[in-house]
Amino acid sequence: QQKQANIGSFFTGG
Amino acid sequence: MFEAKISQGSVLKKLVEALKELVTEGNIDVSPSGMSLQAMDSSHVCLVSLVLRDDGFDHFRCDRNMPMGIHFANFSKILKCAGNDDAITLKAEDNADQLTLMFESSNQDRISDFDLKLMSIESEHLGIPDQDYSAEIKMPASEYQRIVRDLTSIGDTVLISATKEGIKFSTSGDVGTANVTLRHNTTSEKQEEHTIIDLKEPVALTFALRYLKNFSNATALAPQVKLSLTKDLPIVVEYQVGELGNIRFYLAPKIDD
Repeated sequence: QQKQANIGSFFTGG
Repeated sequence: MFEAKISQGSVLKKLVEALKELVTEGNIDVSPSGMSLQAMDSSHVCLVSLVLRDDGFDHFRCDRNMPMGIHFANFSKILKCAGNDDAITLKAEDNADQLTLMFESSNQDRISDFDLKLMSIESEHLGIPDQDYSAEIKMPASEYQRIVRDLTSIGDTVLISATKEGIKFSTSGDVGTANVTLRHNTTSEKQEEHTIIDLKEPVALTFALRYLKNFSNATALAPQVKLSLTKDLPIVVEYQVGELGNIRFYLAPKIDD
């Protein structure tokens, strides 16, 4: 089972 | 004040067409070094980063950094009034609440101007680190568009795997399954038809197809697209916009629950 990651969590300030 | 002229106005039209389905509104930041935009889609799954350099314009002047809050569907409505061969000039006073767009036909016998209302948009700016990717793939933009369109008709997610054999796109759905593999290929005399796979280490990641398909709205901007992949990181889908700059789409992967 996979879930969609949030883009903000990959970048600083997110 | 801010003033920027681009003789090839169709580029601006194509840029906004590439963005408007993904991003409802966002701040275009203008500074002496050019124009930029960073915006997330409404579900915060992907991010668009646009950079247009001052020296790519026919004329560029910006006395003061400022954000211009743009509603992209409205921007698109106005840009649709520009002819494909028109030169477009953007103008705004400091702290203006509107952006003036002037369209000039190529033989200068028709000039029109439109004002777009600007919005006040609160937006956070994310720091995107420079990094090395496990795999970088350049391919014809039309090929990328075809793959994501075809696979979207079969499934919702795609597994993209880059190995020394090539880059493979796999999906499955109610209809069945689909696999498309592209191999490194530089046989054509035309560079824009090449597929170049630069692999440091094999990598495989899963993404939502509808976003990858959405990114292909930028196909008209460039002959080639570059995909960059690293394990557990967003994919980057990048189109060079001639000498002007680039548009990059970052899409977060599907991760194990």
